[in-house]
Amino acid sequence: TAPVTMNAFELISKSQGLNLSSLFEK
Amino acid sequence: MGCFHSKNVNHTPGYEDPALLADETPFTVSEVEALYELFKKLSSSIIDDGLIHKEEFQLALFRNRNRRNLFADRIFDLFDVKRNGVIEFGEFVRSLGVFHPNAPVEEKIKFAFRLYDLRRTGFIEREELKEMVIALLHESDLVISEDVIEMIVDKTFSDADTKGDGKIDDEEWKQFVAKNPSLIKNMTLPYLKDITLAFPSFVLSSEVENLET
Repeated sequence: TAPVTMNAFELISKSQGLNLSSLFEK
Repeated sequence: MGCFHSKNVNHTPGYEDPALLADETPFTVSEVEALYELFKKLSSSIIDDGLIHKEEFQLALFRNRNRRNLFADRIFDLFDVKRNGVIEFGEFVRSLGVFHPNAPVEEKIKFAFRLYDLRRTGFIEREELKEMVIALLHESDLVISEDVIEMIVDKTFSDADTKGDGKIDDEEWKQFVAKNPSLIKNMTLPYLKDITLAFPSFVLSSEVENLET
């Protein structure tokens, strides 16, 4: 379903590019 | 044992004293030393020059050196404080400090604002927000029509742009995050609290007299 009511910034914050935890993966 | 202890450790260009970095960030000296191990690993993954290049950053984030991503580019640009195309050790530690669980929330809010201010105008503009939503959709499996994208952007923008001047300033952003705290959830990396366990720094521990208890 299309998240029409979703906050655009909430959507953006899910980007893998913003998930820095991968930097710590061995 | 003794053979690991050396005062003449070769440091990478841009290396800074862990004690000074610990003073300026939420990290302890031991944590900065552990981050140096991580930094050395990341900065030698493609070009072994002690600097993190964008391809090395992408490789660490995506396991793919060629995978471009708008948000990874923005993070890289913000970490690259000197704007010379690479991330030095001091830049790495100071920037990651913002993501520490103990870093002030205000710093996290400011960092996120700069992240989303794509064109560095001091405001988040509607077109930037739309560009970011489209970039996010491109990297995910979500298929949303242009009309729906417009609706999402319009709704978010009207909620955040309380002054109604067509752009979100830092004060409006701060208020918006206060109402939607989950927006800066990704600005905290709980892992940073355990960094010394992940990267125990046996060699460098001899260099700095660690006064932490």
